[in-house]
Amino acid sequence: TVGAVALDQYGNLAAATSTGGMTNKRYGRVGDAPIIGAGTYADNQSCAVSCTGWGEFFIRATVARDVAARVEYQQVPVAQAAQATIDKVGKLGGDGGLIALDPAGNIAMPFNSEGMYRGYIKANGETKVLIYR
Amino acid sequence: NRITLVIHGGAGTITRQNMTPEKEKAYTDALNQAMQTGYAILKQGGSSLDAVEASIRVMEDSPLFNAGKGAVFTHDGRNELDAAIMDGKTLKAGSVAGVTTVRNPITAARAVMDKSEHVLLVGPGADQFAKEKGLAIVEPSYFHTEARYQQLQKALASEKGVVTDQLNAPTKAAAPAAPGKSKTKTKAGKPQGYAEPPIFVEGRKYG
Repeated sequence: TVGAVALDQYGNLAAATSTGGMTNKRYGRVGDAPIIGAGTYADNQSCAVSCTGWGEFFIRATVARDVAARVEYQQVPVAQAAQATIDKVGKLGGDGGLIALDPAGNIAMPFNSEGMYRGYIKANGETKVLIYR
Repeated sequence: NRITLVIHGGAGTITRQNMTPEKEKAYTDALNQAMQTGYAILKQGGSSLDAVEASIRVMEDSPLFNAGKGAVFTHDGRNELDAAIMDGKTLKAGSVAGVTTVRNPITAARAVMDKSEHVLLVGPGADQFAKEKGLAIVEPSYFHTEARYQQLQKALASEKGVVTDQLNAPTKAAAPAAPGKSKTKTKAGKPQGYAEPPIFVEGRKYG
């Protein structure tokens, strides 16, 4: 699974996710990636989110929307909201990670698996690519 | 100006132990290329929607990631691809699931958002929609990579022919039954109806 979230110069957020799904899957199984609110969500009033994880748990916990709702209703920073949601999924038994970005350009990239391919570029051109915990 | 781009290439059993310097460099280069592609659009005043779509297309075209070319295989040896995109300004969204002939599923998701009144299209209908909108259509074999195909063979071999209901079989060792409560045992000492836990590959269980 791959994903991206972006903030443009007009202050608009966007989120996108693409995946090949799960090896050896059957019966037309679909994970969280294409489900809006589970693996992908964006709202200028809160944040943009793209997830990668154990799809069944990310769907049931509506992970992408959960992060945005925490920011919108609890007015907490996106990093705090994202970590709280990942912790909630972990308690359910699921694992994986997500990337999130708010209208102020604040970033969150929490995960509870062993690793996650991730990276960011900020307005000043600062670039970072990370793989391990 | 707060233009910012964040990407991910998947989560899972990614540790220093199962990584080589060559692989690490290949992934780092591919992630950088995806980021630079999207960031260039933002710097030229492009939209966040165009930026995320362009970044994802780079990763879909790379065989390194489980998306587009390099996707994992289903039990039947097919590549079924999913993608979604959402606009924070209008809350419009588009997604596709289970497509097999669209070279860039994220562009199909964008077409669903921009050129249909729907949000989610699945299966052959989604493939048909993408074709009618003039998107790049490829043979299903385009998505094949040997590494992923071998992952599937390994998963199938480890099933030892046991057909598991992979969505409900425990993927973590089930807690031992409380004494006196264990189900009737078969000869092999396994509870009645026990199914071998399936092997979730591509980082075990991750999408």
